Amino acid sequence: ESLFHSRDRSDLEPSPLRQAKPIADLHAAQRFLSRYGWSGVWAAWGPSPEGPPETPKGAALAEAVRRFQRANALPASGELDAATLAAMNRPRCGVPDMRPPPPSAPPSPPGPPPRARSRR
Amino acid sequence: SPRAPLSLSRRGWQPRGYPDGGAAQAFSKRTLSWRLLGEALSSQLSVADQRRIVALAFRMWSEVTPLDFREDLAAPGAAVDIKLGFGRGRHLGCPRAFDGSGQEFAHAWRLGDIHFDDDEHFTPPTSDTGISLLKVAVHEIGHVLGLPHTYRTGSIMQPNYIPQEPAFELDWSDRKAIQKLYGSCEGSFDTAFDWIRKERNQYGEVMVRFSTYFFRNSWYWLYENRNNRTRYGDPIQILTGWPGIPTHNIDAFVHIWTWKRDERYFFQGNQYWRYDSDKDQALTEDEQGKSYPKLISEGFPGIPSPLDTAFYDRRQKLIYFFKESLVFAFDVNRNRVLNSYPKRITEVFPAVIPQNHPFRNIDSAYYSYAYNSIFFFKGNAYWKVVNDKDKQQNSWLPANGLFPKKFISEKWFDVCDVHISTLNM
Repeated sequence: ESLFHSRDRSDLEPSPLRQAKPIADLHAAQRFLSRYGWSGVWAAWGPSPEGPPETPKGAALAEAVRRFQRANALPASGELDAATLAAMNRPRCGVPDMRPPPPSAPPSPPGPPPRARSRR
Repeated sequence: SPRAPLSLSRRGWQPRGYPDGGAAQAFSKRTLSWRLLGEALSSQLSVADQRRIVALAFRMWSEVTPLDFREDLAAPGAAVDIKLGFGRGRHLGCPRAFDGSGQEFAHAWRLGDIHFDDDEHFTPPTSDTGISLLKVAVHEIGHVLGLPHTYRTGSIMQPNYIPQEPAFELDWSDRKAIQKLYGSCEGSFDTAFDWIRKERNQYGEVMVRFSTYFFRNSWYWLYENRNNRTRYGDPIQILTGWPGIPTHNIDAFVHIWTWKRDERYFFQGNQYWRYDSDKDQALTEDEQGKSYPKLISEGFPGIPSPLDTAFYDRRQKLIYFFKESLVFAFDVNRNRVLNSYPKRITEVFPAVIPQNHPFRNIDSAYYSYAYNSIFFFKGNAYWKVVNDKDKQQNSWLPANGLFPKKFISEKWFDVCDVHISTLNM
């Protein structure tokens, strides 16, 4: 059950503090691109992220914006225009969009391939 | 948050699973357990609604994969494969805080857990407002199973929530993506057949249409040949869809269809049932008042029981009954087995490639109106019988020859079992 502190349950209305902050400026857009994997820097996605995620700047930012625009069927201008910001503000899943680069770990020892890959 | 996420965190409930790029790509077992955490339920939907919606979301994936999903309320938390919970802001010991109402509504850990942002307005699938919990749950389960985001139109794995009509389904790309990880559904069938029905079109003309059905154990699927997939929401229990016939392990179906006769029979054990197409139920008695089911040996003299399978050949007006390595050709006009029968199946239906033949104990034989061909099923394989068109193109093919075997799952897609607990969803 939800807890209500007002007898008339007026606190059922979501508090402004609980509203997600809209992405409206360059800094927020940079964070968005980084968080969802568009900046080329893999978004922190582990139990103990160390420090804030790296944010794209300059040419890297424009390229990240272009990638995001292309995926969202927007003109790939690299500019943070209104349509791009609107796309960033659409409700979305929190899992990053882009796959990370392959791990640089040494190759695994020879053995049977994973079941799921070898099944068919 | 009033949900005391810290207490969960202290209990050591940390996200399991792999960030993308981690080791495992897919679960290595076929039955996965899930639990909606009692200490992290939605504040907006009833517990029953939440469980029902999540169970349906799991079932939707099991309809297209060889995976089964089972709600587990008893096992220790660590033994449950997929745990789901609602939380706000910093939640459930998760390092990824939610952002409040709007934007991020859920996230999931591959091969791990699913978190929903309880600041969002989640609604049941019948609602046309808010964010459909079913749709979000299906999406997040896709992540847990190993699928990344895609921007392909129609895919449930698009990162953004797209408000659409309440009904949605996994599309072709979702099915193929998950089957790359877990393979396709394989399995044998007790019987398969095309069900003929007559409908009037807009001009009042009678049109003959057909639907393909697959029966396995106590379940059946309707196969949409046009879309090359099963009907959404199948399998269904035989008990529900075919009143009056045995509820499981049907041996054969035969539709005797001539200018004078239009009779449909189901066979099981040493008995057979006649099915009334108009009333959509098995007949309890015949025109003479004799009750169904009847003995196969009475209605079809000379035919052994139990049968492996049977089908009706309209051109020859013969029913072919199969039993072990033998086939019996039954003349429906004279109501007796042809003199030269029984014969070996290999004699009547010879292999086009030597030794590539089911030989005996066929699971099902059926005439497909979609392919104008007879098919034999055994295990997870099928053999197509040479038809007139094949003979015209390659005159050397033997009459009624069997083309080499292929996998059923390569021709009829996604005929998948679901966990029995979700059968009636």
